[in-house]
Amino acid sequence: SRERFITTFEQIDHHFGELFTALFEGGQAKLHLLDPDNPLESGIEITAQPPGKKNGSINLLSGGEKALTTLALIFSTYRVRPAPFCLLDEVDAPLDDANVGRFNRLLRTMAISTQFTAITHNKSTMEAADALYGITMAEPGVSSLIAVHLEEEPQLAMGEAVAVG
Amino acid sequence: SRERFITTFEQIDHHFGELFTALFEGGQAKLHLLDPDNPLESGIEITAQPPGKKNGSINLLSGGEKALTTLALIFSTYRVRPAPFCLLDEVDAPLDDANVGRFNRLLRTMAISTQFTAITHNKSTMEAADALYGITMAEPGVSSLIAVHLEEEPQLAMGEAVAVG
Amino acid sequence: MRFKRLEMVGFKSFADRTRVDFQPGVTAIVGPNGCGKSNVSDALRWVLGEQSAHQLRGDSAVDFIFKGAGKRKMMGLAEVTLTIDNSDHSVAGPFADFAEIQVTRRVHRDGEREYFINKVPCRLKDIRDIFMDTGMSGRGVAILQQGHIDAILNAKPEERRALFDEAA
Amino acid sequence: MRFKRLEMVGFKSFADRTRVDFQPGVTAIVGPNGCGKSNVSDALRWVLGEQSAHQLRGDSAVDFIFKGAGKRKMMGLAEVTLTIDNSDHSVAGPFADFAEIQVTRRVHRDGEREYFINKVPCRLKDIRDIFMDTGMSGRGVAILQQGHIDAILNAKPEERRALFDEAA
Ligand SMILES: Nc1ncnc2c1ncn2[C@@H]1O[C@H](COP(=O)(O)OP(=O)(O)OP(=O)(O)O)[C@@H](O)[C@H]1O
Ligand SMILES: Nc1ncnc2c1ncn2[C@@H]1O[C@H](COP(=O)(O)OP(=O)(O)OP(=O)(O)O)[C@@H](O)[C@H]1O
Ligand SMILES: [Mg+2]
Ligand SMILES: [Mg+2]
Repeated sequence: SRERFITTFEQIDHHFGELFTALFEGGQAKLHLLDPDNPLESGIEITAQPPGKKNGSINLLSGGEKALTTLALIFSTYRVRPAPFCLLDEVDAPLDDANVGRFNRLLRTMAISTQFTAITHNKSTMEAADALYGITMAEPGVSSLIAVHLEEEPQLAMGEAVAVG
Repeated sequence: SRERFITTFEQIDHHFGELFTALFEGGQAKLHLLDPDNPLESGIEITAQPPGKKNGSINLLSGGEKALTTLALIFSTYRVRPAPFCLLDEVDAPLDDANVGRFNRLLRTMAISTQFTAITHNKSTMEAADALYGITMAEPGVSSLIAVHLEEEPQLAMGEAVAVG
Repeated sequence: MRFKRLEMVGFKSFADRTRVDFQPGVTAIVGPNGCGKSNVSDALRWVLGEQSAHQLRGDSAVDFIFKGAGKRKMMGLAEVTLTIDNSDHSVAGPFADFAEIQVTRRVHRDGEREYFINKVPCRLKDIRDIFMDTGMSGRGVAILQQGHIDAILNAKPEERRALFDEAA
Repeated sequence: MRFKRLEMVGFKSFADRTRVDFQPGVTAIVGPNGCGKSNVSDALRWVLGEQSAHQLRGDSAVDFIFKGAGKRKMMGLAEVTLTIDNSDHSVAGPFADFAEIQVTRRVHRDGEREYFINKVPCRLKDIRDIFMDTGMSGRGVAILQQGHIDAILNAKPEERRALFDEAA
């Protein structure tokens, strides 16, 4: 079980490094066991270096950089052991346009083995989705859900989505 | 000094109620002294009820509703005693399009007596600003600031801003 | 294991019975501030067995019952049902053989709790056991809450282990 | 009191001397993730007298010195200067009569701190005293940090007083 954890940890670290470099289009990131002799109890440290920047504490990273780093870490565990389902509530809020695009492209590759539900206000994220639900309160204080169909009349659908979003 | 605090508190409460109702286009909100007999030490409670909704704990409010409520509270203190300067770092991130518009209209009225600096990724917030600075890292890891002129060639300026944002 | 649909009635702002069908791939949920999107996330976390009402923005589970709006009265109970496709039999325990599993959680205004698996009453523990080791238990990070994206990076190194233990 | 400009050199990602002129009305600052926008906010909080490096995402003030990038070497010190228009004489204390006040804060790689008002060395306390009762002290909420918008609503009722005491 100790071996199994170490094996899993190294696999996650491998994917974390790859996903980070893909999302940041460069740079490097790594996971470390604080106490390698005691892997089943050890805390886990994260180092992350966006391209062109010197290594430093992850606290100094920007809001968007932290969000991307976190997503790289979570998705790296899914590459080792996919979760069947994942709900993301406005994780794209701190991302600039270019990073929203990278995030959504990564999401589409991860969505082969995981069902994703993304709550969002972002138009690009809406456009990248396979299915779209709109929630409204036509009656004040009471939520209702409508399926918005993207394949049929996409302009109208996006208009509805934009109007509700 | 006790009278002065109570007077100020009631003025802030008055403006808070007004600003909340303006930002939410309805509803009501109020401030309460938990210990009215001890105003100089008392904690302060907030109740907020968006239009059409029943009163409840402010914890149940949505991300966007909490952001607007906080902004109403902070600006209500500025209505009583304007701060000379205020820096807002991505406060519009959780807001939908309609609320970003309301926030920016309110910001423009508050900007008569306060200098505001808004860090943002939002196009509407950029368009509502009087002046625009772009920050880039042409040299990796090194920030540089450029003034983007909105009155001259606004299309080009917005294009630059959009490209950097 | 695959999630088929989530049904809510009387849960927070979802007074009327509402059904969310989960599609393969990426589903986006959109709408204005305060319309109920994160309430769907809360409903899912709750039916998966979340034990802390604070994590779902309430003081206690009774806060999740639709409290009324406009002409609508407060309701007597909140109920959420999750329907799971278990045709790959990846769920361990007594329900491993079922091709479909329905998990239901209810809270009444007087505080009474009810739990059901395939309509048979059970304990909260039985619901949580279904999701143990599936990546969907409370220890996993399969539900990223609004505003909490930094939690893993801000956590102490020891607190981060849950994410790794779930995958191992 | 009005803010005229902020100058930074060697502060976080602002290796080269950079000047931000503050306009009346609303100024927007834009740019891609990680380009340095919040670093401007940190520089302003720091020069106003923020005492907690953690609040500015560092372990200590030495973390704020530009640590190098690509071919650029680490620098020896970080310096931020805020220039204030005090022509309304709203600043209290020994500097009340100055029409313009410049506040400078420095940290060296060996940890040595330096503080200046109008180029005259002083203590951190003297800088903080300038902003006391102006709405710009650390107790006020004139700088809303990224991701911290919920802080006031999540705070305990007693913790919220600072906002009101500042206005009273
Ligand atoms: N028990 C309840 N009964 C009725 N309404 C409730 C109840 N609990 C919460 N609500 C309402 O649900 C709303 C919050 O919904 P939710 O958090 O899902 O919004 P959202 O769509 O995620 O918005 P945002 O985009 O701002 O994050 C609040 O206005 C709150 O008053
Ligand atoms: N001492 C330092 N030396 C060099 N670079 C630093 C230093 N401290 C912080 N940085 C860098 O500054 C960057 C963060 O900048 P900042 O937080 O201002 O970004 P931002 O423009 O606000 O981005 P976002 O839109 O994602 O919030 C990080 O990449 C970090 O590595
Ligand atoms: Mg929400
Ligand atoms: Mg930032």
